[in-house]
Amino acid sequence: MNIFRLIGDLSHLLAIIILLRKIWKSRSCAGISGKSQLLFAIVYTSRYLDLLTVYVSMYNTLMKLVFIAASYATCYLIYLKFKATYDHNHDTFRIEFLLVPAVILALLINHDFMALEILWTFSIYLESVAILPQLFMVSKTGEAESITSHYLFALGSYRGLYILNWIYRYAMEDHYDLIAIVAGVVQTVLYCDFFYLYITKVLRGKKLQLPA
Amino acid sequence: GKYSNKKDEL
Repeated sequence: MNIFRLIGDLSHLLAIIILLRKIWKSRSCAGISGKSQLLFAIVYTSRYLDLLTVYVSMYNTLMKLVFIAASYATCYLIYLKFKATYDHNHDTFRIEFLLVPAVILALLINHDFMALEILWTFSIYLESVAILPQLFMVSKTGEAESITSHYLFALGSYRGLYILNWIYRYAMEDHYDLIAIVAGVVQTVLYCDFFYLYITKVLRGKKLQLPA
Repeated sequence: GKYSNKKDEL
């Protein structure tokens, strides 16, 4: 564990809490892409199946369980409890365009052709693009609530911090995983446009509004 | 090995 990974994980945790809290407090999931949340639930489920086979640490186990539970809770709030507030007319990204390539790529480019390993690889590829339905929704409506912007910023920062963690691990432990690194860079790049808007608008007290 | 190594990340 190094400081970049710890802050990255905490940022990830913070993002999940911000989102759950926002939906719960406002009793509404307006502006939130259910499809992105569904993809995240698939990501955590397929990646953390190793909970059943290997024990890393109490921290590792707890965080995995929290991520899985929170992603299911978020989907439950969006698709069942606060279904009436779900803005599905604006959540029109075709997720099969992300799911199918992630499956094919995981079958073609992986470290080992074994079920758990392929599922892990699939989850890494899918995570890198899972936010696209949410970003698509923001661009379609042309705006996002501040709290949704904070959520996106915390979630985007997490993988960016992981890049620093991978650089650190490569330098200090001679450890690296190209699949995670390339996917993590792609994931972070997808947020760049949003980061720019967040820093120039939201942090200055303005609403995140895209030019018409 | 690399398999167990990367599983410590989330």
